Amino acid sequence: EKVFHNRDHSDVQNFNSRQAEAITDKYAAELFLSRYGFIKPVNWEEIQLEDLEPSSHSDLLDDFEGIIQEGTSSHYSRDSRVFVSALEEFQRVSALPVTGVFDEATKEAMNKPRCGVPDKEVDPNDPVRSHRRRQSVNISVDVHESRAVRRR
Amino acid sequence: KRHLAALVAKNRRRRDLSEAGYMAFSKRVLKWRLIGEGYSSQLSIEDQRYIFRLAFRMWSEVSPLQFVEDTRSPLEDVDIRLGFGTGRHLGCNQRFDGTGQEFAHAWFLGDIHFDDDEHFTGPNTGSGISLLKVAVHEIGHVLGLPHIYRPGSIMQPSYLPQDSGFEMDWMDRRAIQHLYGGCKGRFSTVFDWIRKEKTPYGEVVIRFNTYFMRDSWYWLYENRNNRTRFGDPVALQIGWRGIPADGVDAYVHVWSRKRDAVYFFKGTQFWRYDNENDRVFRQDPEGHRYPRSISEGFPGVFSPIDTAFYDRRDARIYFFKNTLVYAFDVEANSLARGFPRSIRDVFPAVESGDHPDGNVDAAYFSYTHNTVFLLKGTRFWRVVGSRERRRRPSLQRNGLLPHKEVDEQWFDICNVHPTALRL
Repeated sequence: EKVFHNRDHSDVQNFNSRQAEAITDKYAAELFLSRYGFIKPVNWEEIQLEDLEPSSHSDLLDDFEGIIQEGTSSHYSRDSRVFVSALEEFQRVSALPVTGVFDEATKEAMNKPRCGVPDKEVDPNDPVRSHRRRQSVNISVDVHESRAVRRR
Repeated sequence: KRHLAALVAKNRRRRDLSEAGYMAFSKRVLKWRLIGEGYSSQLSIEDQRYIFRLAFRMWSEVSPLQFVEDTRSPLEDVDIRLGFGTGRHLGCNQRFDGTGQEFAHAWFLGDIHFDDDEHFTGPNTGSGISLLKVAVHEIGHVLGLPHIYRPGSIMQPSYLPQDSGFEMDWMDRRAIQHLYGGCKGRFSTVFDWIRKEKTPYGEVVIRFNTYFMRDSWYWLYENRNNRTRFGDPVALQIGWRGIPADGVDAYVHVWSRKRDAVYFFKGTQFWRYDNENDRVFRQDPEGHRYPRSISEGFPGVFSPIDTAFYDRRDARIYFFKNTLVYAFDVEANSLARGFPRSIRDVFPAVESGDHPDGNVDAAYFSYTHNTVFLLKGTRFWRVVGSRERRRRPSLQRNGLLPHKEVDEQWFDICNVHPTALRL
C-alpha cells in the first residue's frame, strides 16, 4: 500500500509514483497541442474503439511522437504556422495573453492538472462522420494504421 | 480485449439521437458501478462509492436523468463503469502519465478512468484534487458534454481547486438540458410558506419560501436564483413532520387579521401545521384534534379534493375537485353562495380552448409574482390579476391566460433516483 498515518489518508505518500513529464520545451508543447486536438481535432471515440484488437494495441503518445519524428514532415514543424496557430488557440481558450510564443504562462498552463479528453474533437454529431471516419482523421491515425499494418 | 469489444458493440446501441438531435443516452435511468479491479488506493471503498453517488446525484438534480448504483448485474449491462488505475490501466489504450497533468479521462461508451497517481481527496478536504469535482466533470463527458472554457463551468478542462462548495451553474444546466431536455412532471402542491423572523434589533419581519411537492418529496425553490436549492429534493417526512409521507393534495394558509393557520390536505382528511414546533398539531389551541375530516372542518366541501388555495382578497378558500370549484367563506365557515361552480365559470379561459378543464394538480398563490397560478401536468395557467387588468381592461376577472410549460417558469425541479434520496 501507499504509506499513510492519518485516519483520513490525507498524508498518503507516493514514494514510487511516476511523475508526469513536465512540458518544458516546444517539442513537448507540440505533443500536448496535438494530443488535445489543437493542431487537428482528435477522433476520440475512434481512438478508443480501434485499439481493442490485441494486435493493434499501441501507446497513443508513441503515435504522436511518431508523427513528429517520422515523417509526413511537410505537415508541421516546431516553427510552423500550424504550431503557432495551435498555440494561440490554446492561449486564447485558456485566457492567456495570445502571443503565439511558448512563454512561461503558457508552460504553466500546460502543466496544470487537466482532464485527458481532447479539447477539440471531431464532431460526434456530424451526420456524415461515419462516412468520413477514415478520411477525416488526422495524421496520427494514418500513421497509426500504417504502423499497425507493419506490425501485422 | 474480446470482452471489451463485446461491451463496445452492445453499448453502441444505447446511444441514440436525443430530442435535440445530438448523440446522447437514449434511456433515462442509467446504471453505474465502481468496478472491483479499479478501486483507488487512497480512499476507502465506501468513501469512493459515496463520492460517486453524490457526483451522479448532482447531475440528476439538473437533468431528467436518474442514476442508480448497480453492483449485481453483469458488467455489460452496466451503463457507466468507473475505475482507478495508473500508467497502463484497465485495458485502456490511453496510458496515464503519473502524478501531475492528466488526472482522468472518460469515454462516450460509459467508462471513466481516474489516474490513481494523483492525490485524490474527499469533499471539503483542503489539499489534493477533489475526486467529487473530477467525477462530476468526467460524468459530464460520458453524458455527452465537451470541454467548455467558460469560467465557472464544471466542464473546464483544467482543474481548479475546489471552492468551499462547487455546484452546477446556470449555463452548465442549460448545456445538459440541451441534450436531454428539461425536467418535467406533475406536482402534488405548490405553495409559499410564510415565516416570521426577528431581526437582531428585535423587529419581526415576514419572509417566505417557495416549496414544490411531488409525491413523497419536495424542493425549496429559490426564486432569486431561478433554481431549486442545492441538494434537493428532500423526503417529505424530513422537512414536514407529521404529514402523510407519500404526499399531500393541497396546502392552504389562512392568513387574515384574525386567523393564521396552515393546513395540509390529503384524501378525506386535513392536518394543521404548527410552525413554531415544525410539525403537525396533534391538538391545536382551539382544541381540535388532527387529522380531521375535511367535511367536518369545511362543511359543504366534498373530498378528496384536487387542490386548494386561500384568496386573501375575499377571505375564501377555493377548493378544486374535478371540474368544480368550491369557494369556502372562512369567516362564515360555510360555502359561499352560488358554489360549487364550474371551473370554467370561476376561471374562464382568456384564449378560447386554452384551459385546464378541471382536475387541477396545484393552485399556487405566488408572493414573488403576486398572482395565482393553476398547474396541471407539465403546464400552468396564470390567473388574471389587477396588474393584467390595468394593462388590458377587457380581461375577465380571474381569467386564465394562455398556458405555458412549468419548466419555462420554474427551472430544474428534477427527480433523483429513490436510492439517491439518502446518500
